[in-house]
Amino acid sequence: PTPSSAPVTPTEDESTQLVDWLMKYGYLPPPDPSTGQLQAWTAVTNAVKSMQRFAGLKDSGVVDEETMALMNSPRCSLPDQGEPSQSPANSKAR
Amino acid sequence: NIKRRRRRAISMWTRRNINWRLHTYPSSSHLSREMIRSLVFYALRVWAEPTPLEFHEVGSPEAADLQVDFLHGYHGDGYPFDGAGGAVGHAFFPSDPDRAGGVHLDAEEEWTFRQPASEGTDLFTVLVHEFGHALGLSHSSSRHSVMRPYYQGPAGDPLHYSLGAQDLETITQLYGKRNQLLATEAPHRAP
Repeated sequence: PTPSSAPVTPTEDESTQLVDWLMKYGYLPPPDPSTGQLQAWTAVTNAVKSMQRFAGLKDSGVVDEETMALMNSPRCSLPDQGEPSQSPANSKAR
Repeated sequence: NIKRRRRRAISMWTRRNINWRLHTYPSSSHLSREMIRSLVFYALRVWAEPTPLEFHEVGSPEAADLQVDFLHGYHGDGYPFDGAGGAVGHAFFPSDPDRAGGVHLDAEEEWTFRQPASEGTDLFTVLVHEFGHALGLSHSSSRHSVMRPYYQGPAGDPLHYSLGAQDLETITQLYGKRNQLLATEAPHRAP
């Protein structure tokens, strides 16, 4: 189907996958190691907005079909935010 | 080996001659090994054309600054592959002391060349992107950048492909412009 802006109500599994995806690509910090607690849902919404902005989508914070399609598309494994330990910019400055 | 790799990684920012090696190939692919090797050559040429960088193929791992591998699933660097689709590749920045120069591609992708997007993932396009990381470029949010994290289908013909404005600006900020180098060196070269 053609991606649209229709919101998609995620199942519990999909919510877990969404949080995993956002953490994997640097939009959400990993869970607090001392408590193991995940982020509040507002943090997840903000992370979705950030992901949408970076991808050039409308930053609604809602995982619509277009957002879902992008999240399911093939991509580079490196994170978009908080690049690996030492960014080129840091290295250059050194 | 670790010390040697670290030294090479640190010096890569300041070097013009970069050695590359194609270490492993996908176990089953429609693309021949020679075709894969050619696509690596052309993908590196994309980054060499606007800069003073020169890439040389080498056989030994000790001499290689960039090493391309096709790998399966978990392979020990924290970025596991997931079969066809999903994560297709990654590469490490020159500033990464332990992993710089590593260019990893998912061996289980259906790698293609000059095929419609529905047939698989265009190897040349992904190589250009991952070499961008290996040379120090981060992901870009621009739809016209080859450093956009999402695979957007074949980027173009390897023989005629050239970088977009943003990628061109970033790579020349890091390594300088090819023409500038020639102009600087010209007096020394003149007989």
